[in-house]
Amino acid sequence: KLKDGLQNAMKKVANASHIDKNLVSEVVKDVQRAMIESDMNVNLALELTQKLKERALTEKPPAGMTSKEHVIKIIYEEFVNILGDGVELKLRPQTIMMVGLYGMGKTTTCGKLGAYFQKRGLNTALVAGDTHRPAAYEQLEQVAEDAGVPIYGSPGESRAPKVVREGLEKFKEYDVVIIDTSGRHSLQDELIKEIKRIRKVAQPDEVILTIDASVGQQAGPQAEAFHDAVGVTKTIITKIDGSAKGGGALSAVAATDAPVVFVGTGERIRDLEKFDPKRFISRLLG
Amino acid sequence: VDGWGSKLKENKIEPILWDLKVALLEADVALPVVEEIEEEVKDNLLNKKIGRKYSIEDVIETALKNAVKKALDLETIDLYDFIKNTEKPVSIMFVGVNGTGKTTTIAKISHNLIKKNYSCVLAASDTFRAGALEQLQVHANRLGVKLIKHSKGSDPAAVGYDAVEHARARRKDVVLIDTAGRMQTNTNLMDEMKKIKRVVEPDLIIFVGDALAGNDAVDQAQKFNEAVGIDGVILSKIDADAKGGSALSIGHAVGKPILFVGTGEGYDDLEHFDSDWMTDRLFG
Ligand SMILES: Nc1nc2c(ncn2[C@@H]2O[C@H](COP(=O)(O)OP(=O)(O)OP(=O)(O)O)[C@@H](O)[C@H]2O)c(=O)[nH]1
Ligand SMILES: Nc1nc2c(ncn2[C@@H]2O[C@H](COP(=O)(O)OP(=O)(O)OP(=O)(O)O)[C@@H](O)[C@H]2O)c(=O)[nH]1
Ligand SMILES: [Mg+2]
Ligand SMILES: [Mg+2]
Repeated sequence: KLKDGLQNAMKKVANASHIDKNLVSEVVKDVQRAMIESDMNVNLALELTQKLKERALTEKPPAGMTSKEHVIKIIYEEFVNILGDGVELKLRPQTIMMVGLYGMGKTTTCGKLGAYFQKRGLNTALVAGDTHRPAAYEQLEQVAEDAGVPIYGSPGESRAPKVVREGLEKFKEYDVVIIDTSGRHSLQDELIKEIKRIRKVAQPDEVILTIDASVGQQAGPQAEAFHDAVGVTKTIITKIDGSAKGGGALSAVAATDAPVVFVGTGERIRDLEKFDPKRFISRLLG
Repeated sequence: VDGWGSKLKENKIEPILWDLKVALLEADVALPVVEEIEEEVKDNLLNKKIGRKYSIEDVIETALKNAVKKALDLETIDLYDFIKNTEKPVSIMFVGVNGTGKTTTIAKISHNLIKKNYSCVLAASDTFRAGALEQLQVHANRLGVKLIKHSKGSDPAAVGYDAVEHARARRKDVVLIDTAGRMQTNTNLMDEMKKIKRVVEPDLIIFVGDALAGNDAVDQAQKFNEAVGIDGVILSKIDADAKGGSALSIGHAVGKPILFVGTGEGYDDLEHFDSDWMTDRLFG
């Protein structure tokens, strides 16, 4: 039933010998339904629906392109405009700070990213900046071992900025340092203060928001709050190996302008793939 | 005033329902559920006569609220009554997808059971994830309860079985079984969960869902229910400003009651689910 969205819409377009007003309305209606069902922020979905309709009705297809190909092109363009297309993390020395809501996959992704850089010849290390979650250090320690990278943490210490400062000092000769932080949400004033303090200490080159593909309408507002607090520069969407469509994650990207660089496709270190916008969009829209 | 003494027609109902629909969608109620409720409300209201003292808006909103409340007011289980009336040891298995709050929820329930003078045993049946055993051990130490665990990578079903045997031998009241997060689309892991159920034969199976989840909450609950049968649902992280519309979606989709909502990381951050509270939250 969920598969009906874009496939249905595209069938209608493909079967039409020309694009007419009613057909466009119908196609856009199907796409809107798919967007909402994918967990896209409702206002964003309505906004995009308007845009799609306007463009499909007013733009002339470029030379050599049929009207139906043009409608498909418009849909993909608008989505890629939000998500980014082939943006990559640079293979160069940098400090990366991972942020996000509870249970999104930050700690697991630290390991995946660690292995990614290490394999490409950059000396990489992880810093256990989560000083709240029970056994957070032990979890990152095991993740680091699987990834083949060293770790710094201070299990008894509750002050995260202090641990991060010490970790950066220890790893100052390393190329890439990835800082794990604890889950938090926008309503927790103390934790928002903490992540700002950690950012100040870390001076990160990248602040990566990790977001679970299943998050719904809170994705956009929460991403915005993280962005206001520490300035998000990149996005990683996790758990797309499930059935969630990732519309919430797309809304998060719309709120931060931070392009998606990777997706998490499982629990193991190797389950990290470069973001493929075409695949993500066609999956989202069915 | 618009509506007094008149009949409700489709074109009058539609625009008012639209605004209410958007409110439900923005609260993370799944689209198919919103549409089904909308149909229900339309059937109830079409051609109905409105009394003199009501506005169309009020009538429609009341009808929608009643439909929502009906979906939420499922026959519920009082967990503590169930434990009181069930032969000991009572075993409760917790399941759900990755990162939803299963381990933390077990700690909260354990804390509450101890306050009610029940003795608990925890079973570390997540033998896969990094730091899973250690995480549950920290909770067990803080709560002063026994944790039954084997080595990492061992058979989760065996751990659960051991824990129940231990509870039986030591006359412990409740066994809380923590399982690994798993995607409902992962056949091998869903089979593993079925095996844990077969071997352990828990008295209750509780699905822990993330209140932050949107439409996927329905598929999760359905697949887990099909696989092992859910007796009740706990929705965590409702404090993350999540409206928790998935409570409605899940209730509507699998007909199982929401027992509690998680409102934070602390052991006291677990509250009884109340359908009136939820209805207000959804329309608030
Ligand atoms: N299937 C799947 N599971 C994932 C993925 N990424 C992480 N996980 C799992 O999701 C759960 C949560 O991952 P964590 O790395 O602990 O998440 P976190 O954001 O660090 O959590 P907190 O620190 O508590 O906020 C674990 O069970 C992970 O194994 C993914 O891409 N796919
Ligand atoms: N704010 C908030 N955080 C919660 C709540 N419940 C759990 N968490 C947090 O969510 C994160 C994940 O919780 P876990 O208990 O590890 O989740 P899990 O389902 O056992 O995860 P896996 O075993 O990896 O699948 C942790 O950081 C918890 O502290 C809640 O009700 N509110
Ligand atoms: Mg973590
Ligand atoms: Mg767990």
